[in-house]
Amino acid sequence: MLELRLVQGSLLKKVIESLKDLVNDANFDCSSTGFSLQAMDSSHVALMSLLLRSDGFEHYRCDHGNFPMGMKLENLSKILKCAGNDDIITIKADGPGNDTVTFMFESPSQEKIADYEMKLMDIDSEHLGIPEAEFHAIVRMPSSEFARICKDLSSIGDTVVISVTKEGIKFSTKGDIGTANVVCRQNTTVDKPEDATIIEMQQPVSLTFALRYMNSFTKATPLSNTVTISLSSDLPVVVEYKIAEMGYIRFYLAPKIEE
Amino acid sequence: PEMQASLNSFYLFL
Repeated sequence: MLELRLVQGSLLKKVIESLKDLVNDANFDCSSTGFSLQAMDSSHVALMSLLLRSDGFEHYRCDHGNFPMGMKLENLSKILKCAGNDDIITIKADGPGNDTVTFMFESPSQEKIADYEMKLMDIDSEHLGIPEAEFHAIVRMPSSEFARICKDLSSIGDTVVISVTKEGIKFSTKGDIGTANVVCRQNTTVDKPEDATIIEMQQPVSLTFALRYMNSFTKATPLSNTVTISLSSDLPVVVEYKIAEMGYIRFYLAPKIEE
Repeated sequence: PEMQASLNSFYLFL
């Protein structure tokens, strides 16, 4: 028996919208830790890791140890679009061997209750082990600013060079029509903490990434006012959006390398 | 020219 009640149902809607362009189908794992997912895009360039901790749910029951539920994200998105933004979402499933999951949507006033049953699928998921890493640079900045930069640069070029120095974090691209550079300096003298840009740098780092993926990651912007970008010269970048009181969604992207 | 690296070259399958 699995039963998860999420008062802030809009969080789940936003999470799925941020994933569905990169992943077609994925196993959601339910364990005592929480509701989680790890999935790679089909070309094995980007990986998404989601955790919604069990204590972030109003009610969390998962009796079956680790219980994977394979879902087609396009179908899940269709169903979650039927939930109102203020609805409470409850996810129910009988457990391993059962091939359906039920989503129940309750309006805040309890006047309307809907349930949608969705077929589960068997998915051979490939799970990558990601060790804890020491990063050369960790930058926290407003998520809307990061999204704006990725969108702006993708009208000029296909790749972005992200460089962190003492001066700040620089995003550069070049294309047929010209070049673009955007530098964000550390800025902690802001009225609201979420507007700050904070740079922790052990050593300068510069890496090149496909902008198409970065732009997809920014679909998670509605989940958090800030984004954390962690870079090391010999590792994929980690772009993390914290999900208030509940967990995170992390996007890992392999760099472009010199041939 | 740049080549897109794969995640498989950084992380191991479990």
